[in-house]
Amino acid sequence: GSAFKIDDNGLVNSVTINGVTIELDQNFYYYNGFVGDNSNSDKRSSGAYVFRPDGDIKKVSEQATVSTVEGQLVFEARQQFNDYVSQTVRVNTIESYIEFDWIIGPIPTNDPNGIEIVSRYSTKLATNGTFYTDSNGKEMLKRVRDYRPMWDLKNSESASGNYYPITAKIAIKDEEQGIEVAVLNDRAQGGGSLNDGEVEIMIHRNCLHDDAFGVGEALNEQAFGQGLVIRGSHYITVGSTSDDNGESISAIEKDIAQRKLLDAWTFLTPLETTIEDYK
Amino acid sequence: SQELNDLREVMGVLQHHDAVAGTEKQHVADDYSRQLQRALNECANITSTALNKLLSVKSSTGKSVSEKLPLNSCLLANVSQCAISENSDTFVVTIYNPLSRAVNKVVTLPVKDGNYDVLDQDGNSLTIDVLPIPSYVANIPGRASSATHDLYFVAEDVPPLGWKSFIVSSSQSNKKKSISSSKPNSDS
Repeated sequence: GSAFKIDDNGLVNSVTINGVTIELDQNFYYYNGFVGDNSNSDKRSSGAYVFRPDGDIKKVSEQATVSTVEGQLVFEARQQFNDYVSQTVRVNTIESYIEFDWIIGPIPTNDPNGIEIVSRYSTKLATNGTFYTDSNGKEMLKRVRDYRPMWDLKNSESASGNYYPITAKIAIKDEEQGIEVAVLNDRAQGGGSLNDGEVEIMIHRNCLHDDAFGVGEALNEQAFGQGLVIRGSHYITVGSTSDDNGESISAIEKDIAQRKLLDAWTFLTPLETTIEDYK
Repeated sequence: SQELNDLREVMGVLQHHDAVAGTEKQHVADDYSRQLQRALNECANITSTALNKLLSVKSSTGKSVSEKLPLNSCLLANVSQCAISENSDTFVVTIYNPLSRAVNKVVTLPVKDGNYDVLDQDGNSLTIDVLPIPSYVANIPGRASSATHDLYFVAEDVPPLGWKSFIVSSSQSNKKKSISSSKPNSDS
């Protein structure tokens, strides 16, 4: 029941899930990390402890090279954005979500600022500066951009000041249309909704300067002699916020989260006898 | 319990805020990986023993299963690498559901190019897809695999806190079987 459309530029531009179709653009962006001064106190570097972007967010690429693979159970769009950003967008016949399966890295290290990569999902939902992130994978908490419930906020860091931990889920709602979009992640990440109708989640970063908060080294993880290559998934689901037409989006999200966080285990046994002997 | 305690202890260590937030030094991150891998390997014996008990109880033929079935995990399946699925002509896939309700699961296994058949416990042939692995996955640094494709099938209605098994065979082993095999018993 899930489907997505891809534009001429190779990017996803609409999705249909749980009977609801919305415009949804997805692309990868990056921030350059801030480089501090020598004392790293007044002007502190972006690093392991703090996310401090230097300048505006930029697109990794305006377009992706895309190919599609269609089976009886699975349909995939395979996107290559550049040398270090690729993604498979996948639907199958049984799930009420669309999987965005990204592979990022090795992030180049030729720029002193470092690169902090996010995946951004943009819709036309009217969200009024409000979004929801979970706390410890349990309770969804209401977040309002540039606002704290306990004090008057003067936000001097427009991006990172609106980033929150996303343990398992981030969601936005259009109360008038009664539509909710949720992104479930397969690991704890940081993210937020910096513009109405948008969700962005940071998925990989290198920070080539220590932020002087204690780790004492730059964040530039290596494996096999080069920068780390990571793979992971976001599961996007969309649905009605009311129960009127059957299962609510909350119930659907809970079902997905349970099946991802307590996924079925797969065991393999090589068969050296006949199938009948095995049985 | 020693094997289980090793994993408990490592999970305790990984509750440290540096491990949770990723603010540990690189060599500490490497050590976390080392400890976790070792503990998971040790626990494989426990999961295998526990699941063998379930398998034994569930045996529908009434025969007691005297031999312990090896149940292996493929921890690198996330980069489409698994020695068993890519090198065995015939193998059994056992899916254990840790939830207290039945689930459907799309099973994905790395395999070599070829024709495959997947049978459920009743001997029914399932719908499958065998799709080529994209180059950006095949070229992930450190991946050491001869798999060129991913095999997909749906494990339907895996019972709560229970299991289902499926038999995967490549076309080469199918040809061999067609000479000697008969249809599975109706009660198996």
